Amino acid sequence: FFFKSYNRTYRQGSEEFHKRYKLFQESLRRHHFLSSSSNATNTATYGINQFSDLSSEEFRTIYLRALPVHVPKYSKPYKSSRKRL
Amino acid sequence: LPAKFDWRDKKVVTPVRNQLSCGGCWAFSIVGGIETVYALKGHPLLELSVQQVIDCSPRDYGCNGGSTVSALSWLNEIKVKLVQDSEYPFKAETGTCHHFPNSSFGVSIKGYEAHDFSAQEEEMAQKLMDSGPLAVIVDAVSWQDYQGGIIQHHCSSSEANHAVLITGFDRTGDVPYWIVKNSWGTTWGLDGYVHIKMGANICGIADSVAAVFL
Repeated sequence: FFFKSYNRTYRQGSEEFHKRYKLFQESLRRHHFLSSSSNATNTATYGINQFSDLSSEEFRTIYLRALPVHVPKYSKPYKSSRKRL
Repeated sequence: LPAKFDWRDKKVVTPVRNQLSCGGCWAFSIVGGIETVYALKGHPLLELSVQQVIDCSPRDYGCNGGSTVSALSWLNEIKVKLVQDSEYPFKAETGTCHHFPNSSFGVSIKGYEAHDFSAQEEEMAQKLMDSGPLAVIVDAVSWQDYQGGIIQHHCSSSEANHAVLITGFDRTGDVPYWIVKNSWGTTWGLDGYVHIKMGANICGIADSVAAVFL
């Protein structure tokens, strides 16, 4: 189902196939952990998507490439009392 | 603040894109913001070139990463005209910067502001309504497996690593949330969007917030 849905073409039995299959199984364990929040208001769901055959490291390396920057704290623009009136 | 607000309702948000295996989220988030603010000025809603920003922003690293603020600073300093996506299409890899004649059509920004809104998400919501969508940087490690619902856990407010665009918020339910446009295609999350709980700086969503002016 995953291979079909996300157009994966790993040759069955190949080293790559085994690696991806293992990573896919790991992702199922991860989904279980992420979905097991005890908070009653938690509505987030985690499951199979196009990233389910990537390791967490691969995912970070490919997709999480924004560089954080330190920016000043926001402060509301000052309005004089006359303007407020 | 209204209970619910979403720039998509005004038909000024372009469709969700897919950055494929290019680490150019920083470019997708700011270009998405510029597209909406341009439409809010009474122009047609156009898809502008993300590839141009990826190839040309000098202090960033193309598909190997970059910063929303440094890219906005470059766009503002040089008054770069962003051409349409159809003229300079996305290739999912860093390429050589193409230059266009001054006479050709393009959208340039007049300015931008970037602030830390942590513990001030009400003000941040006001900024979203006043200025347009907000480009933010979040910790998206757990988003690898996200399918839907409101994210409230499993991410940090001190490890920003992914740039996205906030288009709205919804405070009508028990858990108020930001409506966030991602660049991982429409099959990911909620048709390409993710909902993040408001008011607790979840995933560091309020730590680095940028708005553009046109």
